[in-house]
Amino acid sequence: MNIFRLTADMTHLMSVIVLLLKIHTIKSCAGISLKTQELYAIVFTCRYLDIFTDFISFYNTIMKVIFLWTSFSIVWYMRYHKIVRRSYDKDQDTFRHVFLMLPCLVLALLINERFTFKEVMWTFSFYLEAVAILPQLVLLQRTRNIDNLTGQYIFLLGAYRALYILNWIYRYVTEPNYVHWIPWMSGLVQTLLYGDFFYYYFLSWKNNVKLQLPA
Amino acid sequence: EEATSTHDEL
Repeated sequence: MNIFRLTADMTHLMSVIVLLLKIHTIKSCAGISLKTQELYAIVFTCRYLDIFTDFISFYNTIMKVIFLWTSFSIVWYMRYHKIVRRSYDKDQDTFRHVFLMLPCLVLALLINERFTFKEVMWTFSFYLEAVAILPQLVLLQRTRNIDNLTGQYIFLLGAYRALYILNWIYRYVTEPNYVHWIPWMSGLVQTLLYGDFFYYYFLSWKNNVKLQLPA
Repeated sequence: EEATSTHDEL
């Protein structure tokens, strides 16, 4: 474990907590894409299949449980909670996320480190996570009003992956034959997708104005 | 187990 990875995991945890706070306290999921949340629940399910078979550390297991539990809770809130679901604008959140899942699955079957079920699922989770934010970014373009919590949530979600890239650089430099091209490439694509959001988020912070993405 | 077989990151 290194400081980059610990900070990254804490940033990721913070993003989930910000979102849960928004949904649980103000009982609203306005501006949040259910499609992205469902993709994240799938990402964690496919990535943590080894939660009962490979014990890495208490930290690792506890964090896996937290990410699984929170991602499914958020999907449950947005789908079934009688108050929260009212603030979900389904006619704006129309991204067909199945068109993201199929190519990622095919790619995972073609490019993976080992052709086993768990490994292909693990690989699929990385390819899928790289593009999981797309429905959310599309929704942001459509809904003009981006409230602070939503902006912070997306910022933290993007920052965690950028920090993971620092972790991967650090591990590549310090650990002999530590090479994992699949997470590296996926993580890079994922971080680049946040590029323009980071730019506008920084501008809104610098000029102290409300976050507005160009149409 | 050798590091490569298990993925130790979240």
